[in-house]
Amino acid sequence: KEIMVSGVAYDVNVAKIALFDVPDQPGIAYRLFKALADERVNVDMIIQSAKRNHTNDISFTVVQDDLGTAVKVVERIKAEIGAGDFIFDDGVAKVSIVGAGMITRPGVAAMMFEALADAGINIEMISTSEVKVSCVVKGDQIKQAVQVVHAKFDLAAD
Amino acid sequence: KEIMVSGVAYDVNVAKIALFDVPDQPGIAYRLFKALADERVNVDMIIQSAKRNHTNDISFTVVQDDLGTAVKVVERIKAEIGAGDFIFDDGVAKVSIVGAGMITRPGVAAMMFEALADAGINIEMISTSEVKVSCVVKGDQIKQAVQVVHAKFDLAAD
Ligand SMILES: C[C@@H](O)[C@H](N)C(=O)O
Ligand SMILES: C[C@@H](O)[C@H](N)C(=O)O
Repeated sequence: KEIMVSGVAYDVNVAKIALFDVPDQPGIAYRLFKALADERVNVDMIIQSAKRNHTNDISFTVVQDDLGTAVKVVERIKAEIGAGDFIFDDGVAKVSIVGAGMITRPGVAAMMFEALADAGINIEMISTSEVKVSCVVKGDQIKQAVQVVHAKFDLAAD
Repeated sequence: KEIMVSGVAYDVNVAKIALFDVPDQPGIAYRLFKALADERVNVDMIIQSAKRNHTNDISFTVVQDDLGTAVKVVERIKAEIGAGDFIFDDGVAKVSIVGAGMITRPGVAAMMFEALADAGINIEMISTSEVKVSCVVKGDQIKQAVQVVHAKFDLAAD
């Protein structure tokens, strides 16, 4: 059956930032991303998972040149909103599978995760859309990550 | 300046599930989503944020009819991989802004978050791609969420 993954994309110009234990109430996400926008920080992925208590974590990625500015913003906002800790890391990269309508096919994301797992590559962040499954991994593993994902979907590596 | 948001999409056939404190090591994401795929569960969003210690949380959404099956799978996998707690909720819905190349424009996501914040709507989950910013909110707030996001971007509500 057709898997419908048309390609593997990757991006090495990636830095991740995560702000932990933010108050889970209206207006918090707005304040953080408004502050980043005011500093002209280009945010790529924004990821917020579900939580069970009254706080949540928000992580996002930026281009590496924006990391310094983003960290300053996060430090200021963290104090203003009463968040907990934060971390940042520019030693990461993003690998994605792209395809039309694939995300609703059971198993496509699992195949990508399997390729990375079999290569011993830890998945740090995951985000999806109908046409894309993106994983953030350690930067020094991106070459191998792209290779094994290509191979898993029988796509010729570029 | 052009904001490039072409529309607001929403989906009320949404249930969220979150599995907490999964071991943050290769193979875990694979095992969870392989098990779901084997049961033909259609997964929409997959969200995993960054973490600072040796565990992570993984949340995802499914169509409401698949929630029962998904919960059984998560219960079994939770035991197998040694994860912590999990939660699920079918009283949620998804609202998204869609547009070409908008996610890299600072401020577009912040505007969507502002619209929801001003309406007192709490954002439970966030996921983005280059052409889409999606927020999961309480199901009984979806109508208002769609209205205020439409208004924020000067789009006529359908
Ligand atoms: C955590 C953050 O997303 C919050 N729930 C908000 O609505 O802004
Ligand atoms: C938490 C989970 O994503 C794990 N890091 C994995 O690679 O499968």
